[in-house]
Amino acid sequence: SISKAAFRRLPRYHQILSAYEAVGREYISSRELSEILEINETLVRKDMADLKIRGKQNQGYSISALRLRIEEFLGLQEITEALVVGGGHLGTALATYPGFEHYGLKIVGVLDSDPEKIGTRIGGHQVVSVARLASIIQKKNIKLIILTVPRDVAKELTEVAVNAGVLAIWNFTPCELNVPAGVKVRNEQIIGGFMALSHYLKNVGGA
Amino acid sequence: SISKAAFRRLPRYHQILSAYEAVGREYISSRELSEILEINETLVRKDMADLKIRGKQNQGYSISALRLRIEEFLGLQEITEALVVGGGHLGTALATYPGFEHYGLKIVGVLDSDPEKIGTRIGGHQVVSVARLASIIQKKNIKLIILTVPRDVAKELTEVAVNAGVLAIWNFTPCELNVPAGVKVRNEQIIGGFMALSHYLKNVGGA
Ligand SMILES: NC(=O)c1ccc[n+]([C@@H]2O[C@H](COP(=O)([O-])OP(=O)(O)OC[C@H]3O[C@@H](n4cnc5c(N)ncnc54)[C@H](O)[C@@H]3O)[C@@H](O)[C@H]2O)c1
Ligand SMILES: NC(=O)c1ccc[n+]([C@@H]2O[C@H](COP(=O)([O-])OP(=O)(O)OC[C@H]3O[C@@H](n4cnc5c(N)ncnc54)[C@H](O)[C@@H]3O)[C@@H](O)[C@H]2O)c1
Repeated sequence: SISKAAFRRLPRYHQILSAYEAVGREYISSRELSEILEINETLVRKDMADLKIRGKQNQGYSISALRLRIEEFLGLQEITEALVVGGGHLGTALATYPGFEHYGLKIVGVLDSDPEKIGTRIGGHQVVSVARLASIIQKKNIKLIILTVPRDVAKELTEVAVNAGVLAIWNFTPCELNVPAGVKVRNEQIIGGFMALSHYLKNVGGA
Repeated sequence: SISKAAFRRLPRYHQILSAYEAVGREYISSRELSEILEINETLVRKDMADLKIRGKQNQGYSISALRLRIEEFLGLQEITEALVVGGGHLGTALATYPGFEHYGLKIVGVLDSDPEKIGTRIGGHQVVSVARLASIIQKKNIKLIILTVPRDVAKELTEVAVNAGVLAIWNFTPCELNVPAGVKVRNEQIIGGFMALSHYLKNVGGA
């Protein structure tokens, strides 16, 4: 197993490795990884050791082997079925994004409360009434929901989903969710990405 | 100034501090921060020192002072005006999300190429033809664009924007962008959030 800090670096490693693999690169050194990630080379080597990945003398690490190892470690090679709850702008963007299947994330339903949306199609799915959330979770043995509803209904829907057996919630709403032990919430605050750009603009740009 | 690793922790600190402030908490200890962030307490103390924030004996750090200091450091107290380029599902979700203004991010225009969308309103903005991208950037002195177009047009639009004077690109497309020195790209891969949940489900859940 690996440290929490190393675990948090895995998505970034994966992104870099995928990009390099796409342009035909076969090997990468710990030094190069440390420069791209802007972290200490000793940290990179430790992460590789934690992942039980060995480099080749004078060549570095096999990019595809490392990428596959990370995917295996993160469970990205298994299919995780999920429901999108809230078929609005954000929910539709996530339900129609083809990039997620590449990581094992398979959206198997979209639910909404708006009668104008129920019965229409989003991303190949027929939108279903959210009144059926619990029964669908149970029938399809769903362990993950993607929450893209307005904040005022986030708590109640989380409760329904957790009671029906969901173990993980990918929360895009600004509402802080309280869940029992055994259920994991990931709060996705997209604004985090803007903060790095804001700092950059403050220091070099400046309108 | 602070180390790169500390810099990357700032959005997470900010999220925690904002949540605690919202429920009326006034102080937080380095120990508590270290437990929530799951990092070493010495790292937290070092980050605080880098930010030039001092704690009070027996009380810890003032939550609001620390949050404000992080915002000041990241430039979130200044307004950054941005254009959303690509008024589809994701672009609309970002253009209509009220949460961004709280961080100084002000969307001042939405551009698209679809004649069905041009002239309609998204998030209080009248959608403008993307043919006017360069002139709008120059007229409004825009330094940041939010790229939410299909991948096949990402490069060409980036080139137009950079030539017109943009210094930062918040890239939501899967296309890797090449930009000159002096321009910063933030690639936003939302899938990163799913990876933590996938690992969790693999180890405890399992459908
Ligand atoms: N995390 C971020 O950075 C970020 C960015 C943008 C939006 N958001 C948040 O994501 C959420 C969705 O944003 P959006 O722009 O797509 O909003 P939206 O209004 O377009 O979509 C919300 C959808 O939820 C549906 N809905 C309402 N009540 C429901 C219920 N009880 N059950 C099922 N569906 C219900 C609506 O009918 C609508 O289709 C909001 O909470 C917003 O604050 C977060
Ligand atoms: N980063 C992620 O995790 C993530 C998640 C979802 C979507 N995406 C990506 O975000 C982008 C948008 O996704 P979406 O679901 O909103 O797609 P969408 O098809 O709903 O929206 C794309 C919009 O761009 C417009 N457009 C096309 N060509 C244009 C041009 N030359 N100039 C200006 N506008 C143009 C279209 O008319 C449309 O309104 C895609 O690249 C998608 O792959 C990324």
